[in-house]
Amino acid sequence: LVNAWTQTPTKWFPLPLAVGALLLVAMQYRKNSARAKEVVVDEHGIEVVKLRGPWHVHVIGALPLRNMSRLWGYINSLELPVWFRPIGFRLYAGVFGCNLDEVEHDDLRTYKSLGDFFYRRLKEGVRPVDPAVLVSPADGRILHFGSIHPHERTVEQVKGVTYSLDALLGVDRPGSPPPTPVIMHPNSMPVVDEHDFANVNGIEYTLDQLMGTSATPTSEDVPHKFGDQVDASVDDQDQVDSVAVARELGVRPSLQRTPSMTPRAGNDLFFTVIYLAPGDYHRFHSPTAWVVEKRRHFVGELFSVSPWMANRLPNLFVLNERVALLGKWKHGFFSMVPVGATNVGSIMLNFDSELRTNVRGKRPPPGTFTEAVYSSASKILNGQPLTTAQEMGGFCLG
Amino acid sequence: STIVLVFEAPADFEFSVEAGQKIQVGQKLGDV
Repeated sequence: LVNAWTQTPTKWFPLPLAVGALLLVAMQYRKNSARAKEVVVDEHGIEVVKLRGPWHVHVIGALPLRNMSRLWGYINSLELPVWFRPIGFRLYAGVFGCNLDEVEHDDLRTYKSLGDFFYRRLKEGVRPVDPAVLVSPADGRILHFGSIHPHERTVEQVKGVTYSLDALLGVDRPGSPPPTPVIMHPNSMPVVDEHDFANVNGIEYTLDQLMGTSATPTSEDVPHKFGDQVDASVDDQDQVDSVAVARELGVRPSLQRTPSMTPRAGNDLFFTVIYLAPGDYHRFHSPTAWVVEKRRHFVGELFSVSPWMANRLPNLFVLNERVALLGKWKHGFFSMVPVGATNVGSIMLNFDSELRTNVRGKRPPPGTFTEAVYSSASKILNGQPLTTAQEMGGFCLG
Repeated sequence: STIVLVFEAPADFEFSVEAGQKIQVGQKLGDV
């Protein structure tokens, strides 16, 4: 034994890289499989959604998707040489199926970068609006639609793969500070006369909403630095002060004014999911006449949301960064949730210039959100009124 | 990117689309 120990020569040889990578993947898979069996809840008993799925989903999840997305956005914001723009954009249009006859500017040299072209507008009148009560908010493909089971409160991502409605839209957490009112900038949106809007679109508002406006913060009342409020993990002193000022002024959150997500008698909850492919027009419009009362910004991952991924990753739309817009229409509760993806991590809202998505910095705990209310946009309607097919915002590269 | 709509409507609301169908802005999604 002593001889073998001292005299046997040590022969080193390289382990193939693939074996090492496979070993790491297997270890990660075992670790995540064990985690998948646990249901993690926060201090309020609300389930915290974690990454679950087959091994290749975990491999993708291990990538720095948010950094990749921002790098992608930066690269595509670089100004292209004027001579190259028509060639490059025609090539892009050919690969991804864009109809160049519809774009606002016939002269493609007008678009300075791929990001600029990606966020293009369309010519006036190329998208006629159907008189139906609900129209498509975007160009894309219907992934799924249906009704939501009133007791299970789950939404089908694709057939057989569900996620929680509460996780998607967020729930009010007891004890959390009131949401920050957004300071609406003058002329940020076309002015809509509140009475006409309500009369034409059949929006009902209560006497309390009409008369209770003295408690509604305005841009003059509340010297708020809008934005990121409310989450206890945000330690910006200005924001803490703003919330304190709002409390002193007696500003109450308008949460109670939003219709409940529980439908009234005779009504049901419905959902639809629309996927926008890379070549599609990437601005989104109002799908109906409604009032946006609040927005909840969930900072999350930026997985691809392609149908391939939607079929493999449960809770995809709950894991990804998204902006849940909550409000009301003539039939009660209404919400619209633009969900970001790796290539399009930036979500823009025309009526909310302060919203910033896919930014660097410390990320809040999973499942938490920052909330803002649009009560200052319209005192009578208690939110931002939108008419059918009105442009609301869009997705930008990176 | 994806857009999810969740809304309350009368129980007789009917979608006028099919899964997998291509759709454009302003096209009918459903009606009461």
